[in-house]
Amino acid sequence: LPTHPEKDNEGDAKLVQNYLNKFYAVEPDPNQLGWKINSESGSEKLQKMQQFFGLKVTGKLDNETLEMMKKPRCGVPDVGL
Amino acid sequence: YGFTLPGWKKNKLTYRIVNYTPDMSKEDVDKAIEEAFKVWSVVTPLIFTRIHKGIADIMIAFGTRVHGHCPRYFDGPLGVLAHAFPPGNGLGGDVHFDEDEDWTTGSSGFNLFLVAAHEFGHALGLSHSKDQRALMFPNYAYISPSEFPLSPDDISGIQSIYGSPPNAPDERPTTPTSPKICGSQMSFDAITTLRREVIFLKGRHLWRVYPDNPEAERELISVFWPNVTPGIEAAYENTKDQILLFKGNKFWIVSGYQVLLGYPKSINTLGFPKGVKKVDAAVCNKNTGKTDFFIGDKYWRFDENSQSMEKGYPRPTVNEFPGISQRVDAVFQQKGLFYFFHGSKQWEFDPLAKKVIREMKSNSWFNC
Repeated sequence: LPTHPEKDNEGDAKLVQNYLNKFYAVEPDPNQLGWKINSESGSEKLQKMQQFFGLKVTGKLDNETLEMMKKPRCGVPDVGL
Repeated sequence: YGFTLPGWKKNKLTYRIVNYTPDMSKEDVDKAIEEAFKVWSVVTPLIFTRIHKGIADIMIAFGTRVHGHCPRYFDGPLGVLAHAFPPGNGLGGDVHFDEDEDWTTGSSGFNLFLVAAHEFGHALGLSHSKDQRALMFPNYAYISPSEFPLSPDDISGIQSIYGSPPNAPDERPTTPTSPKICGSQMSFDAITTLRREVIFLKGRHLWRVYPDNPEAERELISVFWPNVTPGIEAAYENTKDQILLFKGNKFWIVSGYQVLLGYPKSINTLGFPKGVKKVDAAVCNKNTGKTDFFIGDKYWRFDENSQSMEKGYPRPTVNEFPGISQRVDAVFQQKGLFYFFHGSKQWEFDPLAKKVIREMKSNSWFNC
């Protein structure tokens, strides 16, 4: 995931990865033959998240995006229910 | 809004509270859950009935980390607060709350009523909304209990699955309640003039009072200024026919109905130091071109001409405004006089004589 060097804080990177996997990983539909492996890259998921929250869509981690990810929220995914 | 069809194929649904959180009394949990279902039943034909044993459509439980057979895990304090499953058998419709959170009936911790109302939206088939004013927005946001928590977006979403209540007069999304303006305890979050009007703001709503028209007009803030989040805390009209709206450490400038581009901005850009997190109230004295910002028991003075904060502030409010000793909820200027609001009272203040002229009820401007 492209990040700003100073942003390369281990904890933040882990938080971001978890967040995107939890809320922006399109859960494959078990009924579909030959499941489409969830090939979306981190950057694409990040763009989706930034778009959902009305943030600047860059696909790169910035302060505002990180702050939004730290806010308490519902555990239901934002996409791909 | 978003939804997952087909939703429940019946209007009568059962729910069961399987266990309780130690953070709240059982009565408070029961009430919060009942009220949270009521939020959805008032805008749809749905009817919710509680059962105490067996399998209900909507099973409600508190758990931590890996809980029961649930495929989703909780993460300890903060982070994920709760989750729910869309309508269906088994896990379908079930709602789980993370017991590692602090569940409350108020504004501290996480308000169980609000989170439950959100999760029940999922249990009925709604997914998350991108509208920051919607209850179905993913992030937690506290809303005063006097406010009906559903936004027009939420109501449109749920009514697209189940339709409106059988006795609704028309199909438009209805927000059944808004604060009772003539209630004896009525208070306001912010008040501003706009040319000859006075605009009173509270939660999601605003009331427009015209000098010669006894009937105030009530609107949803989101209808008036779509990009502005509800719960505005301070507002004032500057010397350029614009309104500034404040919430937390952000502010918007509105010209007419248009929010200027590039807003919200941080209040630090006005000259407040980093430590200032919010503004309680604000008023621009049209006679001097100076704006007073009230924060706690102090005020700051801003020069609208030079667009800069004046030196030597903050100062105790009571020094400049003798008799205004309480925190200021809202303030505006009308015909040269200031009107300070705190709770259900207001004080008419003469800035030249520097004295309170009279005390009135906050809603004295409405034809109560």
